Amino acid sequence: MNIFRLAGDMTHLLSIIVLLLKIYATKSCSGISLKTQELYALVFLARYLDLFTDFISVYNTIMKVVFIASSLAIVWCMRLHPLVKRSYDKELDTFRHYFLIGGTFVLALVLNEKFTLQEILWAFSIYLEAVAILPQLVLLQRSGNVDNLTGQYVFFLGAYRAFYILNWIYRYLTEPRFTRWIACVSGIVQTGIYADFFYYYFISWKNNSKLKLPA
Amino acid sequence: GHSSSPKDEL
Repeated sequence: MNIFRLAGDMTHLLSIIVLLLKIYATKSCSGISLKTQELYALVFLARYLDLFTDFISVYNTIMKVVFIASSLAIVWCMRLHPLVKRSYDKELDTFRHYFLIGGTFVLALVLNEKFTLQEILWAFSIYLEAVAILPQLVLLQRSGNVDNLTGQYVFFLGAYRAFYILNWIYRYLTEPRFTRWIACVSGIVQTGIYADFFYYYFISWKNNSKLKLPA
Repeated sequence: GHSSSPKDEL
C-alpha cells in the first residue's frame, strides 16, 4: 500500500459517501444516472469475486464489502425506495448502457491476462469501470444545472482513478517487475473521460458559479 | 503458463 493508492481509495469512498448523503439528505436522486450506478454494481460484483477465496488484507476485504454493499444499496434505493425513485430522471437517463456491457465484455474475452473466468471477469470489470461514468455525464449535460453534491460526487469519482495512476507510476518505479497494463491503460482512458468535466468543474469553482456542462 | 498479476488493488 502507498499513499497514492490510499488517497485513491479514500477519495473513492468519499464519492460514495457524498452520493449516499445526497440521496439521504434530499430524499432525491435527481441528476443521478441509475444506469451508471448499475454499471458500478456490476463492476464491483465482477471484480471482487475473489472476496471469499483470496484474502489480501482486512482493509482489502472491508473495502470490497463496502463497495459492493453501497453500490447495490444505491441501485435498490433508486429502483425501489418509494420516495427516492419518484425523483429519478428516467426520461433523461437514456444512454444505451447495454452496449457498454457487451463491448467491454467482448474486449475482456480478447484482452486479458489469462483466459480464465476470473481473469476475464476482472478485465471486464476494469474496462467497464472506465466507461461506466458515461451515462452520468450525458445525464448531467441534459439536465443543465448540476446540484453541488452531484458535482462533488462526479469530481471525487474522477479524482480517485487519477490517484491510482500516481500509484501505478510509484509502484512501477519502486517494484522490480510491476506491470499492470490492463489496469493502467484503462485507468488513463477512464481519467481522460472526465477531462472536460474537470475543466468545467474548475471553471465553476474559479468563477464561484453554478456548474454547467454545455449540451 | 504465465501467472496473472496479483489482484491486490481495489
